[in-house]
Amino acid sequence: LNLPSHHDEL
Amino acid sequence: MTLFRLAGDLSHVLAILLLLYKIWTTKSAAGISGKTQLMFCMVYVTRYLDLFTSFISVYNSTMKVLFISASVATVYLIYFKFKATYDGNHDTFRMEFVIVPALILALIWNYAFTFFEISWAFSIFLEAVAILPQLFMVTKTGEAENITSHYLFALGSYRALYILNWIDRYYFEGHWDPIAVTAGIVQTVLYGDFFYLYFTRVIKGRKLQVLP
Repeated sequence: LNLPSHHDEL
Repeated sequence: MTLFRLAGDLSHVLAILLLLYKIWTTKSAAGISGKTQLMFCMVYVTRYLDLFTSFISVYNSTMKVLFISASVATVYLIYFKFKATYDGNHDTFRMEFVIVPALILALIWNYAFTFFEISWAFSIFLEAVAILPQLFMVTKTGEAENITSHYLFALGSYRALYILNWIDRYYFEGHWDPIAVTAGIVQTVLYGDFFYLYFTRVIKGRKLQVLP
């Protein structure tokens, strides 16, 4: 599941 | 890491430190909504569950620890240390009216029906509306101390800067995060009225007064 970028944002 | 995101995070850190500074130096939680701070605690705890499972960068982990600890400290100061100065009579917003819808929406709209992703989506939706008790309190008391309005300005600016970051990332990286962007826009729009008052009054050196 290629998660969108949000996991690298606070 | 875009410049907008760094500016946004720094504005967020500034807001959190401004609030701690105000409460600590005035030894008073007057004018501060404890409910908003409680919900911010929930926002950070439910969003940063991956603090110990996925390492992204020192910066990322440091900020997560800072946000969680600072929000717990703020709640402690309001509800325990300076409890006598907490203005509960004006902090009357019903938290369940935002927490329940955020939870229901997170169960419907998420990136995966897993505990972590539902918790993350809940955190994003809750953050968008967590400031409402504080904004309610400002309208109820009719005014806000200068430092409280600077706190709100820094806090409102952080997600506004994130919107610029998301535009930047969409333009250069070609993807975006629908849940975070939608909630971020709602969150920033809710500050609209406050931003207007901030720029028309506080910047000119006058107190933030919500005209009756």
